[in-house]
Amino acid sequence: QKIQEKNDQIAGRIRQKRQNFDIPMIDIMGSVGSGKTSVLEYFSREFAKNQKFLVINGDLATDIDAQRISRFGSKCIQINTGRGCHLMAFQIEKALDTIDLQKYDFIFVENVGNLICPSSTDVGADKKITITSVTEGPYVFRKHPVTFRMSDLAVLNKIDLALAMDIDIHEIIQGSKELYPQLEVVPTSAKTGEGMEVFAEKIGLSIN
Amino acid sequence: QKIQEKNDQIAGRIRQKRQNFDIPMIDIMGSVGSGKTSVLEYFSREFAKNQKFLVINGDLATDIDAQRISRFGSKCIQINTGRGCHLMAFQIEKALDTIDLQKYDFIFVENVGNLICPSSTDVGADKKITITSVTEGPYVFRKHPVTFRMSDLAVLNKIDLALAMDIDIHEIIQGSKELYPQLEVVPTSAKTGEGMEVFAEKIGLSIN
Ligand SMILES: Nc1nc2c(ncn2[C@@H]2O[C@H](COP(=O)(O)OP(=O)(O)OP(=O)(O)O)[C@@H](O)[C@H]2O)c(=O)[nH]1
Ligand SMILES: Nc1nc2c(ncn2[C@@H]2O[C@H](COP(=O)(O)OP(=O)(O)OP(=O)(O)O)[C@@H](O)[C@H]2O)c(=O)[nH]1
Ligand SMILES: [Mg+2]
Ligand SMILES: [Mg+2]
Ligand SMILES: [Zn+2]
Ligand SMILES: [Zn+2]
Repeated sequence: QKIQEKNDQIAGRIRQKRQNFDIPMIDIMGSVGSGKTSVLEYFSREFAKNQKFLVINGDLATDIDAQRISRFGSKCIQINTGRGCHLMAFQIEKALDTIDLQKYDFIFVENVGNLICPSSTDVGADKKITITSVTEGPYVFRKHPVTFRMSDLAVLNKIDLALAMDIDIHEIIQGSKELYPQLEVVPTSAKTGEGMEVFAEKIGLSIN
Repeated sequence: QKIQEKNDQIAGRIRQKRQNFDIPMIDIMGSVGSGKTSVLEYFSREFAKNQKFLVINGDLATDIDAQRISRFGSKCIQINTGRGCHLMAFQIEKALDTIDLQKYDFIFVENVGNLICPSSTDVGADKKITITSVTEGPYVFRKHPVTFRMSDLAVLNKIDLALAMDIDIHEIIQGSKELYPQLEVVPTSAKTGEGMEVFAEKIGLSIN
């Protein structure tokens, strides 16, 4: 419909602009508290010695996430959506217009904490990544077919809590493979660092 | 706008019907995996010796939650929304039309796992309860003003994992009190049962 057409036009412009500067962009989605910000804190602290990240944070309210990540050296732009349950391309374009793209090597969009609505909106990224966590329970992949079919990669975070949650990580990943054969699932802990290098490599992020 | 007016008309009809039968209904909201189903499993197993619960479950896909809860004796009706990110009054009305209200003492609606969209839709309940969990991190109350202002009660679940998450429960509850003075926050563990009787009493659920 009209809103989606307008959005996708803008997403196309964003892609074109990024191609001119040869700068990748990833849209990071995931439910409330799945670990999106923690992952970006980790990337900023561990993999940005020789590169500069731009992060565009989307939340209904507060600049907490932008503050957290920028502490580790990344440039962050916080978007507050008010009642909006997912980011839209026009918001990303507006943020990109305020910066000099030449300064950055990689752009991350941290979408609003929501496992449903962000998946169907194109914000002009190269890839859509969904972060889920073991603390959300063992049924997440089964219950969200639209989101996981739209995802280029899934991350199963907080694996350090799998024992406390009585969750079998292999079982979850196997179950996801059966439902979404094309979808790779990377188990991680943003807390301990386990799996984070594999995750970085899968999204084309240099770790040196 | 038109959609909301139509929805609220139906919500009014639901309230009227329930009043005729003197049967309470609670709308349980909360992010993916916060513990909504676990709470209803607990209520069904522990507090339904002398009463019968009706549960209306909303999910994009699967009947996993309805299956889980009905195992403990409650009658469950599963609604699959497809892409819909929150339940609407017409779906609740349709479900209620299929049952004999006289058989039930209490109705629970388990809304779609989503901390944003369900809060602004009236499904014809007496109260809106939001379940959040310590595993979602310490910023949830600050980041979701619309949802918590629309909530009659908040539940902070999975407190048995507070230590593992390095979360200070008192600090979270105090922070919520400062932002939302009218909002009561009940700390619980649906796993150990801690706080579950207090929670039941707060929503007028008989525990005998
Ligand atoms: N134990 C453990 N905790 C984690 C891990 N990753 C994140 N956390 C914690 O989980 C909570 C939520 O993490 P965030 O990074 O804020 O999650 P988020 O997805 O950015 O949340 P929103 O942006 O609010 O939707 C915080 O308390 C983090 O410290 C992990 O791998 N293991
Ligand atoms: N440790 C612990 N785990 C819990 C608690 N409550 C629920 N869980 C676990 O958390 C996971 C998710 O719980 P659910 O009850 O399915 O959550 P939900 O809110 O119904 O999830 P959706 O309906 O999918 O949004 C499951 O693995 C539960 O066993 C709790 O108090 N403590
Ligand atoms: Mg965040
Ligand atoms: Mg559930
Ligand atoms: Zn939405
Ligand atoms: Zn919505």
